[in-house]
Amino acid sequence: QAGSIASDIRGPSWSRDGPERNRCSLHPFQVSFHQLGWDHWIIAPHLYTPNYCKGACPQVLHYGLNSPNHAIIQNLVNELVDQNVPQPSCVPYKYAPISILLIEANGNILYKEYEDMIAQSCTCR
Amino acid sequence: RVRESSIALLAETPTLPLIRELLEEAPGKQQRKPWLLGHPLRYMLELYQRSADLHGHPRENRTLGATMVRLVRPLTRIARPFGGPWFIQTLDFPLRTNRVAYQLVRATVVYHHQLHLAHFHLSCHVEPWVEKRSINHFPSSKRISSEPSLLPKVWTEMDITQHVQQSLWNHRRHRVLRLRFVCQQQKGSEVLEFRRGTSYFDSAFLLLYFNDTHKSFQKDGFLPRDFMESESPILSRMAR
Repeated sequence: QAGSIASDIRGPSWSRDGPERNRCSLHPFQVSFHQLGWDHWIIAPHLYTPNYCKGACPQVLHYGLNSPNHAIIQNLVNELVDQNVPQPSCVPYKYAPISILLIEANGNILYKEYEDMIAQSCTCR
Repeated sequence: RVRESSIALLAETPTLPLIRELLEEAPGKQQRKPWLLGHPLRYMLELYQRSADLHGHPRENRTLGATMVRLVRPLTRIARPFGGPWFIQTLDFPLRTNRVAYQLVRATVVYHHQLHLAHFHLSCHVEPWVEKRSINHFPSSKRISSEPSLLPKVWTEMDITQHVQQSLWNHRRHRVLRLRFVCQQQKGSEVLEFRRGTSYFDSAFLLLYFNDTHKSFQKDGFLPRDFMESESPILSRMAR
């Protein structure tokens, strides 16, 4: 039945998704550890590219967004039942790790791979 | 002020490993750089460049075999003449209390196997520290030579994993790895008078390789041991 539900929703609510450029998507973003105030601690790398997800989630969550079933239902609840229940949010889906070289307070030097430090793709959930 | 407030915000959620490390292990701004120079840093920078690209992305072909490598510098370097052409330094390496989510996979000691002091040449090795003078070698030690070395030829990396695991790793407090850095003047060279207290900075350092098992612990419902051992209200609730 999903197809018919989707077509029912798409008509009246399509405009609420906003223009294409405002869709939930990955935005490249770079910051230096100096800007974060950690450059006395972190030796390498100098720059960090965490990226971020921003934009409106569409009323009909297409396959490429990798949304879970819950997000589809929450969209339906928002549309059909109670608008106090928010639409799903645009958040990171996949992450990549980053390797950091840092100095510890006691003067030891640490190489460490931190998981989930770079957003690679986005989802609505 | 912005930075202070962001640190305060981080302090409210101290359970994430990254945040705990930020709060506990980041040095103060004033502490910066006196120890940044020297061989240990150069070694770790080369290790970093081999393991990650300029942006910090871990290289797919990295050969570390661990997700974390800690370079530990000796706490004290007590040097003493030992009669004749000998020069000996006692090196104490402080080992932190073990966090259960980090598994030690390898321990090595890196040292100069040749020291050149003015016109004097010494050949050196590292051995476990014992009370009385005797020749001791690591029973299972071996020089690492299978992988391309990060080190200039004057440095040697020796595997002491078994020694660290057997003698120290399960001790929960006051864990200090004590080693002797022993140098002997090479034959034929003029005898150099070593004075008591002579110390050669960064003649040796320790490398500890760990794998981070946080994810499997979270999955299995475990908490890090240091967290479990604390007397926090959360622990009390869990105990009930």
